[in-house]
Amino acid sequence: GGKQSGHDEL
Amino acid sequence: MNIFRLLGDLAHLASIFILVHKMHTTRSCRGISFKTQALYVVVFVTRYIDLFYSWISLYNFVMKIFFISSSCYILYLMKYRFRPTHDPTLDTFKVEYLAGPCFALALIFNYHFDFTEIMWTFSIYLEAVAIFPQLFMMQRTGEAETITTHYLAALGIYRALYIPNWIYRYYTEGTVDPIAIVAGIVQTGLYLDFFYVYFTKVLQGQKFELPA
Repeated sequence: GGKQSGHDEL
Repeated sequence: MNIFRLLGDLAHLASIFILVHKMHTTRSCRGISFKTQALYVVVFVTRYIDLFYSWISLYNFVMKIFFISSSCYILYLMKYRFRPTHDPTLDTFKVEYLAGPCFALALIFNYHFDFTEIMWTFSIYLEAVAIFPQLFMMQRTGEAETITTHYLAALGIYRALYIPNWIYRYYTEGTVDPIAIVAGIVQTGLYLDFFYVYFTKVLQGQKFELPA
């Protein structure tokens, strides 16, 4: 978690 | 993707369909906070900037487009089609008291200090508190239409289901997203009072009324 553009949730 | 996440997203979708259905069938947006709905547009637009440069999945893409467009559609309904049914004198929570601190927090507590990441963080914090104008409005009027409470219940359940999703992801993938988790717990916590009345009164067939 916390990696950039690793936001796979809505 | 896991069952908690999927059910959470479906609850989120359901909440939007319930809200649009309420407006169309009653031809009114009475009892709905325009400010809360406007905050959701800001939340989705600032969070989904990655639509322009990052592909996650078709599911992710379609959902993002849906949340942005449906939230704009709701604002359109409130601002134009059913405008006379909206009473701004009841919708008086100051949104700058929410947006300002959320932006400041996003500048301080973020994963990376760059534009898109700060916008993403801001959207997470803002979503956590975006329901305040709506709850404030219900507190003032002391009541809510049953369909409005179904909308709010679905919206609260959506974020509540993300919590077991994070626990599941911690054990299966080892991923932890502290910003989303802390904000998500706060967001869910704001619904506890509402949930109590919803489950003990509305689901027992009574009207949603707050003690005077």
